[in-house]
Amino acid sequence: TVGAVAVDAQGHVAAATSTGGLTAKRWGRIGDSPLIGAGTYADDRACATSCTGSGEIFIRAVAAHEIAALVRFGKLGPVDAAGSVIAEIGAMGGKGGVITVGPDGTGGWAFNTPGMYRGILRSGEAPRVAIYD
Amino acid sequence: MSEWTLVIHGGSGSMRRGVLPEAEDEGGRAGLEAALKAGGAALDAGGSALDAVEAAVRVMEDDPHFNAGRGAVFSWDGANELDAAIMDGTSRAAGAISSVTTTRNPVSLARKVMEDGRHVLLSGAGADEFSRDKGLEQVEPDYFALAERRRQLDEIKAGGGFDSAMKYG
Repeated sequence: TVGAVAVDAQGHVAAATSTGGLTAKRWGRIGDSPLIGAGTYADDRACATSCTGSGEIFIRAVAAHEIAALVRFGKLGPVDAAGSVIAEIGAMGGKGGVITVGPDGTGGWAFNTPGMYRGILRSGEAPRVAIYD
Repeated sequence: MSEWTLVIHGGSGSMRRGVLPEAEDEGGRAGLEAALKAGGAALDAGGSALDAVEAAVRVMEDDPHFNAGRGAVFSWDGANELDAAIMDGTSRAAGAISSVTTTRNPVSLARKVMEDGRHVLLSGAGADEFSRDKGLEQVEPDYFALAERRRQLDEIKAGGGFDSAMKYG
């Protein structure tokens, strides 16, 4: 699964996610990626989030919207909110990660699996990418 | 605010260090950097966050190192079935597609669904038809298929199925 979240110079956020799903998926299985609120969500009042991981758990946790709710109503920062939801997903038996960014540019990732490829670029800075680091 | 931020993730389908050959590791990093460059260029040019996330994801869909677009994993029946979504935080407009098989860049099809505005999630043959109607680039299903992904499917089917499949998501 791949995804991107961004905040532009006007302070607007957006999220996108794309995936082939799970190898050997059957019976028309759909994961969280195309489900708005589960794998993908964006709200200027909170943050934008894209998810990857155990799709069924992310659906049950309504992960991307839950992060936005923690930011909007719980007054957490996006990365702290993401960490809270990933911890909850772990407790439910799920693995994976999220990327998130808020309208003020605060952003990053949270994950509980060692292999999430990720990267960040801020205006005027050099890009940073990481795998397993 | 005059500054912008772009964050990406790109799954290869392998979950363990050591399973990933060095060339694949390097290719994955190069793909991530290319995606950041594409999205960053959109933002540097004054483009919207929506333009940036679409541009970044399109790069990873075209890159066979990632489980999306070209390089997507196989279903049990040996097909590449693609899902994507996009959402604009300004209006909370959203579009999504599932199980499409012929659109080169599924994220752009999701954006067309969003911009069309009548629906949020289209699936299967109907979504493929919508894609053709909107004039998006179409490819033969073989475009998405890679030998390594086929090998992964064969390995999982030989092992009995779903539990071992979690390695390749």
